[in-house]
Amino acid sequence: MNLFRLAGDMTHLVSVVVLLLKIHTIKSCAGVSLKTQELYALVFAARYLDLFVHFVSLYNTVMKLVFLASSFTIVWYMRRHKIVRRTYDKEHDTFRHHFIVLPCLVLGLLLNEKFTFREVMWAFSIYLEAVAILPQLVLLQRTRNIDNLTAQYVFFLGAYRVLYIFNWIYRYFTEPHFVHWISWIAGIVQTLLYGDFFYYYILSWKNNVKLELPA
Amino acid sequence: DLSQDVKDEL
Repeated sequence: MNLFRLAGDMTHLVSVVVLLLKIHTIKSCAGVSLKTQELYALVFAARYLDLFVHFVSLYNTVMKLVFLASSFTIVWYMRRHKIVRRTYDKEHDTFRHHFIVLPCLVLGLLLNEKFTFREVMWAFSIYLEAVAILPQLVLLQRTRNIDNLTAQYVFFLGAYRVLYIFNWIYRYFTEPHFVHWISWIAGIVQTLLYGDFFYYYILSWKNNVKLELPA
Repeated sequence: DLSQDVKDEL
């Protein structure tokens, strides 16, 4: 495993820890999109079907379990926890996330590395992950007071995607057969979605003012 | 076959 990949996984992990920290200790999910969290839970459930079939490494298995458990825990908190759910900004989290699941599934059926159940689900999860951040970005635009933890959560999530692209470039040149067009193209699309956010995040950090996204 | 390898990324 190269350094970019490890750093990418770690920033992904940090983003989840930051979000859980906010939800668990502050008992608030203000500014967090339940729609995005539900999509991530679905992404991991679809992608990690191989958990029971292929063993890659202990690292791989543990990380998969962590991402599965954390994504479902976050959804549980936002839907069921009696204090946390009251802080959910339902009025502004209006992105119609169900409507992006079906196109991703169709895309997974049409564009995959092999037409098998697991490969279709893998491709589906890649396409869905690429757009899963959209409800969260829309909610951020509509949130007046974006708290630091929410902004950091999205920042680390975006950093993870950027680092994965460096990881692919590195692997492309160091591993002779490493070609995954589906994840590369979807990954680049996903990273581009963060462009605007990064711009305003860095600007707010430089000027030492609270993050605000223009509508 | 390029797609035969086990997918090792998260």
